[in-house]
Formats: sequence, structure tokens, C-alpha cells
Amino acid sequence: TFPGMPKWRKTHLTYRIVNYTKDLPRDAVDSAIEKALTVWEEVTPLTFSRIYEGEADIMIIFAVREHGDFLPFDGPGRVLAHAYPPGSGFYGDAHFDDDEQWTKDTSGINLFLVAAHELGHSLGLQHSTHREALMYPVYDPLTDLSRFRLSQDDVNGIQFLYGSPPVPPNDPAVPTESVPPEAGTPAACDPALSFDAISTLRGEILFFKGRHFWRKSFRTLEPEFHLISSFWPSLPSDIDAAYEVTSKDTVFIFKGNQFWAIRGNEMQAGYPRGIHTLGLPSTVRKIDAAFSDKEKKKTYFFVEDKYWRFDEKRQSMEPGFPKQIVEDFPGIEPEVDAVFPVFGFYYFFKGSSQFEFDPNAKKVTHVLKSNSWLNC
Amino acid sequence: YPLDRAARNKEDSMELVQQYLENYYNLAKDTKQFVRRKDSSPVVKKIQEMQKFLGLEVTGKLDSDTLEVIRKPRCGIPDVGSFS
Repeated sequence: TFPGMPKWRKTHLTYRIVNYTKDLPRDAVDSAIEKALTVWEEVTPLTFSRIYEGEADIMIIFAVREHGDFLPFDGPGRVLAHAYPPGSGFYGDAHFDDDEQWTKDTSGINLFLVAAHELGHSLGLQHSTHREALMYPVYDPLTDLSRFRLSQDDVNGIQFLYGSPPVPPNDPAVPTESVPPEAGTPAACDPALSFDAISTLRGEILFFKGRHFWRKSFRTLEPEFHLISSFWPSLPSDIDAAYEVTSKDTVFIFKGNQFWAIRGNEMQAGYPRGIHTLGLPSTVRKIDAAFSDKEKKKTYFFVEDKYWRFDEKRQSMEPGFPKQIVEDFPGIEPEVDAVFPVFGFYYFFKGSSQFEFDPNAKKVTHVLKSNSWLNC
Repeated sequence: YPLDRAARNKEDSMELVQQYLENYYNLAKDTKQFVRRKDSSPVVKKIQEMQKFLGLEVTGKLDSDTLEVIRKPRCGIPDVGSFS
């Protein structure tokens, strides 16, 4: 750590990419920075969200020579970047020398590697004397990016400052004795596993849990496991519900009385919005689960023992709702954790159980374990 | 007299090492004295401190390994001491 051990006194930090290098497409810079933040997010309680204007905790700039902090860069080579330890104003900021050739691979200077190092400084880490450490001061162009990992020295340093990632507080779905080796990450094949929300996305299925999600494609057996923030940095964790409107190629994500819209890994502008803009009454504080039936062009919102139906054509909540869930979905007991439609069935999730519901026969046709889709 | 190449390279290396030690190891910025002082104990100590930090053989001398590492691209933050 730095002298005096400066560290952030909060665990949720904001960052802003103030300008861009011309060496790379903007989205390549965006994802390099996101990935670099995820490296530290995965081993600490820290979370990051991006802002696009104003003062962020971590301001990220590309500059050449003198750039306003009395530490001018030196042209191509030698000094690549620098960053300041935690604190207000320019402290916490990271500056990249735009006289370098920034690349996605190691044909030039790899932006992800240098950003992960500099952001280590922004979080309070000084240099490491361990050659294999990310925080070693000299850039190693031979780093194998596909096998990149923090060294133990990096993890020891950052966890000395901020501790390790939180284990979900007495979450019944993850009894403490079954917490997997990397504390804080849910185990796919834990028989007690439950989900916060589930949605389809362009033919895949996303199973959300805490800060993470499993991504299940029908083309592969094994689901992938990711941090939500590694794809959508400004989305919250522990979400309530999610559903895809395929006609809009958009997934809507709900938490509390707000919802966000994502298209692929792009956050849509103009969100979050209030859930009451959909026509839900102000008495509804949050929704438990939701899905959209593309054949019927109807979206269903489940709240405790009731549900509402939204007409995607007319873009309004239908009259005559809410109704009792058991009235139209016999066998589905409230409250619903998550639900998604596929192959003409609706799959409802409650705790560690999953109920396959046939909307034509209007009955539950199968009861399974919640994690049956995760190839356990 | 025009310096011959070897002497020229030697002088470049001296400058590079001096700048490196000043930027990253808190060597006092005392430009005039560096070359003469190179064998003086403060400078030798700084060279040893740098070699130790970077995992090089601690010789106190500007051997080829040391000169190679200080020519590599790196982070602009000092390796020791505060940074503000």
C-alpha cells in the first residue's frame, strides 16, 4: 500500500472514461476498462458503476506529455501510464500516455493489462516486488492474456485493504458449509440453489444470482459463469426480475421500483425508469418475477400472490388485473422467484424447485430442481 | 572531442539510470554529481535498492541485466516512497 495506507471508505465506486485513444474503437476501450475493474471486483467487496458526466471517483483519461498534473508523460516507450491512490479530486484517477500504441492484444501495449495495474493504484495498491504480480512495475509484453490471473501477492494486498467478497448473508439457498472455495460465488450444482431472476436473451438463458449470472446456450453443455458487472457495469446485483421482449431485442431488468433495458451487452439510454410507468399501482414496491410470451404478445408481472398482464401491442397494462396467480396458473404457489418461457412452456422457480407449466393444458407438467438447466 | 560510440552509450546509460533512480527510487536530484558519484555509497545503495525491488541480482553495478530492465516500458508510479 501507499504510505499512510490511503483506501476508499466505501465499497461502491464510480468511474468515468473522460476521453478515448484513437488507437482502439471506443467499445474496445470500454470493455478493457470494465474487464480491468472486474479483476479487482472478483476478489473484494468492491463494485463499480460507470458515469458519463461529472466527477467520478476514478476519472480515466488518455493524454500526452504535460497534461495538468505536473507529471508529464515522456513520449513513446518508458512511462506508459500512472494513477493516483484513493482520495478526492485527482486522487484515484488513472492517466494513460497516448503516445503509446494501445492494443487489444500484445502487439502494442495491451490496454487491459495496464489498466488493471493502474486501477490497482487507484484502489490503494503500491508496486509489488513479485515478478509474476500484476502490480510489478515493469510491463511484461509476454503475458499470456488468455491465462491472466492476479498473483497471490496482488490478492493479499487488495484484500488487506478491503477484505474478500461478501458471502450472501444467511442466504438459505447457499448454506454456509456449502459455500464454494471462492467465497461469495454461488455453486451451480448446490441442490439448494435458488435464483433471483431468469431471462432468455437471443436464444440463450441467463440465470441471475447475487452479483453473478450463469449464461446457458443450447449449443453448449456447460453454462458460463460471469459477474453481472462484467457485462453491464451499471446494473445492480441481487435483481428481482428479468424478461426478454424478443420483438424489441431487449431484456428488461428489475430491482426495487426501478427497471433497466439492455440490448446485448449495451445498456439502453433513458433508464432506469420507475416500474409504475408500466401501469403497476403505486402500492407495488417491487415485482418478484416476470416473463413475456412472444406468441401472445403479453408480458406477465408476478407480485406476491397476484399477477398483472401487459399488452405489448398496445403498450399498456390490461384492465381486469391483478388476478390471483393460482386462478390462471393452477399448481404455481406464490411467491414466484423467477420465470421464463421456452419451447411453449413457462418454467416457474420457487426456492430450489422448478415447475414446468403447460399454458394450453393450464397445468404443471413437471417438477424439477431449479438448477436442472446448469448441467449438474 | 567527439565522444566515441562506447563512451556515448555509456553516458546515455548513466543519464537513464540517474533519471530512473530519481523518478522511482527517491534519488536526490543532483545532476552534476551523478557520474562522478556513481561509485559513491549513496548511489550504489540506490542501485542495490532498485535491483532488489525488481528481483535482479544485487551487484550495485550497472550490469547488462539492470540496464535491460530499466529500458523496459513501465508504470510511472515510484517504486518506493510517497507519490503526490
